[in-house]
Amino acid sequence: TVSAPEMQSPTYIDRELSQSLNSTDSFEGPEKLLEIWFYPDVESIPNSGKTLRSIPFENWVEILQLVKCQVLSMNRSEKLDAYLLSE
Amino acid sequence: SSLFVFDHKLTLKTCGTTTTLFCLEALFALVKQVLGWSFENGLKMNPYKVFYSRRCFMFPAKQSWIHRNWNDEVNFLDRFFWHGKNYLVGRLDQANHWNLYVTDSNQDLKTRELSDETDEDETLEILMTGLKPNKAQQFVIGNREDRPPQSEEPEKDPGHVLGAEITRTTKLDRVYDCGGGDSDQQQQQSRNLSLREDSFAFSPCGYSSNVIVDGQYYYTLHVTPEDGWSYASFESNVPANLISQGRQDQVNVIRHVLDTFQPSEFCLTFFARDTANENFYKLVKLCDNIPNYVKKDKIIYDLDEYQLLYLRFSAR
Repeated sequence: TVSAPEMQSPTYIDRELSQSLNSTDSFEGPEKLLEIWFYPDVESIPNSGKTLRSIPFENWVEILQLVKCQVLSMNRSEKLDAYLLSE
Repeated sequence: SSLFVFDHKLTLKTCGTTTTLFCLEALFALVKQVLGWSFENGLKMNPYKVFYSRRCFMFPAKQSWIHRNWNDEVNFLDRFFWHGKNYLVGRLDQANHWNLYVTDSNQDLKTRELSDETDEDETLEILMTGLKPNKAQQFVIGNREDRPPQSEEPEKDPGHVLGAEITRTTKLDRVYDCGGGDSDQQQQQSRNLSLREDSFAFSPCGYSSNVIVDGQYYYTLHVTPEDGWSYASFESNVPANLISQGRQDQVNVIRHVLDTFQPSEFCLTFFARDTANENFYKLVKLCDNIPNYVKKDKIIYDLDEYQLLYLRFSAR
């Protein structure tokens, strides 16, 4: 359901996933919260022109599969990308 | 669940039976492969800083083995990262304590004085249980087929349309004073602030929302409204005082969120860099009096480069 043309838009929505989700068996609200600072700030990033936001969307999808999450939608803004996930 | 990716850091917040820690190895392999960033130091990783935290689970036995108990999670993290410390925050005899794992900052990666923006870094999290039934009901849509959403945006799907409806009816898009008020002065002050909201209503119940403020800050909400184990969380890195130009502080934000859910209990954590954050000390003082709630615990930790405030309240 992930296609390159859709990702050119600033907002991505996986309509197929969003229509198939059912929360009937969900039970645990309390979340696990992981925050990783690879560098202390943007200015400290090695000067290669690449940052975490250069990582292709498809790679984030693969990482999130390991967490048992899928991407429902994504919003890209000036300084951050926000992914809304299943579960 | 939500993921926020900045240029230099990421935040992953997942609920249910997700396996958050299982992504670590692949994540560090990915940043090495795609970005050329290597944080290997001997057999472990040493990025600038790592935080991992969670409230104690309601149903720990249903979690995947790694997340069933805190000690296993800490052992896993310790095998992966250098210089980790873990904290059990709150009362051991209570079923609602909070756990934190944090690594010392890798000073080798700090090659210069940090920017003001980083110095002002702060994160507020409110974890609420026992939501008032009529408040929890706002996040129950039943079967989507029984409630077709009214939308003028045909490209959007029902879950997102209903999610956006909930965000507006619960006023969760108004948590922060980004201006947009009636007065000319307010509109003038807020002209550069934007809100980008992405909400989803699960069927038959449940709700998640990410809101980006001014293109650089976020707040996120996750709600499981089921009777018996209702829960809602609010997490934000929005500097309320700064973006409202002094019209709003974090206590005002906390009251807005509490009013939306009216929980029977909640715990609050507030992280701030310890160098210059006035809001931390203001919050320590102001949070002594939250209307309709009795303070049960108040704990302050002086962590490496950060101050942590933990508070727990019960409804009167």
